[in-house]
Amino acid sequence: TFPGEPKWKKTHLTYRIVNYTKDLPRDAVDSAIEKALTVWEEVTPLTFSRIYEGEADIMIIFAVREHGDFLPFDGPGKVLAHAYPPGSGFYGDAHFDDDEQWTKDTSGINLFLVAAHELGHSLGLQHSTEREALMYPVYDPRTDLTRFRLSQDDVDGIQFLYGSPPVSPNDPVVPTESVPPEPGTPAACDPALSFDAISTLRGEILFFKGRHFWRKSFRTFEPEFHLISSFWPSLPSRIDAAYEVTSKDTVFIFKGNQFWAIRGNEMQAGYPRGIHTLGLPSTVRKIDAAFSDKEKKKTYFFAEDKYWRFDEKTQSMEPGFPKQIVEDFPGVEPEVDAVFEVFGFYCFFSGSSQFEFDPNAKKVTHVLKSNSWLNC
Amino acid sequence: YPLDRAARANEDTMELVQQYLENYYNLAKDTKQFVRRKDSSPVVQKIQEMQKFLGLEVTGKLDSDTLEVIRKPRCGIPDVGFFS
Repeated sequence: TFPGEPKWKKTHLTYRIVNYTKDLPRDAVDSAIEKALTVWEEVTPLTFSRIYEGEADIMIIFAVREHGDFLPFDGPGKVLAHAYPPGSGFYGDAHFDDDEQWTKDTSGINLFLVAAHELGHSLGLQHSTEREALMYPVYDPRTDLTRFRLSQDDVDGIQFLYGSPPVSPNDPVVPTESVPPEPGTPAACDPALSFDAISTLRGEILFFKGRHFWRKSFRTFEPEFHLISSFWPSLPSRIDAAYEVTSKDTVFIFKGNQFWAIRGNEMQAGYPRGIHTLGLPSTVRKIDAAFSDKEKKKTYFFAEDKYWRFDEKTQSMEPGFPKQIVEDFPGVEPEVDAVFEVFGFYCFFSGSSQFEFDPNAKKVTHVLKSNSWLNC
Repeated sequence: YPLDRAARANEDTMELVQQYLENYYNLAKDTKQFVRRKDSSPVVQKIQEMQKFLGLEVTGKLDSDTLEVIRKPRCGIPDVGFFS
């Protein structure tokens, strides 16, 4: 660690790619940075989301020579990059020397390897004396990118600062390496399984849990199992809520007081936005669950034991809310983890239980296990 | 300035090593100290510190392995001392 052991006091951090090198296509730079962040995300409770304007915790720039921080770069070779330990202002920022030849492979200087190293500094790690460590100060072009993994020294260092990723019996995997789990993981049928959020997406249903999601299509029997980051690299993990507005072909994803918009596998520009821009009161710090009724064009937001209703036509929160969940959805638990609409029913999820609610009859018609959708 | 090529190369190497120790191992920025007293104990100590940190054989001398590592591209953050 750096002297004084500086570290972030929060676990959800923002980053911004301020500019790009001309050596690589933009999506290759985006991908390298996202992959580099994932390296650290997978061994800590830390999560990252990208912003496109304003001040992020980690500002990423490409620059040559003097670039405003009194630590000028030195042309090709020698110094490749530098980064600052956690803190406000320029602290946490990562700078890359654009006089280097940045590449996706190791024919030049591999951006992913250097970014993963520099972001280690951004999170509070100093250099390691272990040659195998990512945090060793000297660039090693012989690294096998296909088998890249953190050394135990890197993991020990970062977990000294932030601890291990949260583990619960419901977690589908305990990711210690960048290896996605096989589809059909047995944890899907854990009787205690709960979900973070559920949303429809173009006729499929996505069940979010931790860093992963199950993708359930009505065309196939077996649900698929994926890392969230493999579809949407800049989305945070352990999200709070998600819902689809089919008329906009957009899924909105909520975590804390922010929300993102995705269309297919594309992140939409201009996000994340604050949840209070939707008209929720400032006392609401996070959303537990949300869904949008296609027919009525109303979106329901659930937080603790209350809910609000948003009119998609007028794009405003309806008056007369919040209301108590138990009053208008009798039979449903007073607090919900996730909810989505299917075949005209509202499916509420609370812990390992699922409540199928008929909005016309205004009653719960079935109580099932949460993971019944995963063929369990 | 040295007129022959070998001496010039040696001079460049000394400068490189000095900058390396100044930048990454907190060697006091005193040019004369290093060029004229490269066998002085503070300099030898810094070379040893560098060799130990980088996992090299600790000789206190600028052997070929040490020089090879010094010439490799690297991160610009100092290995030891305060980052300011």
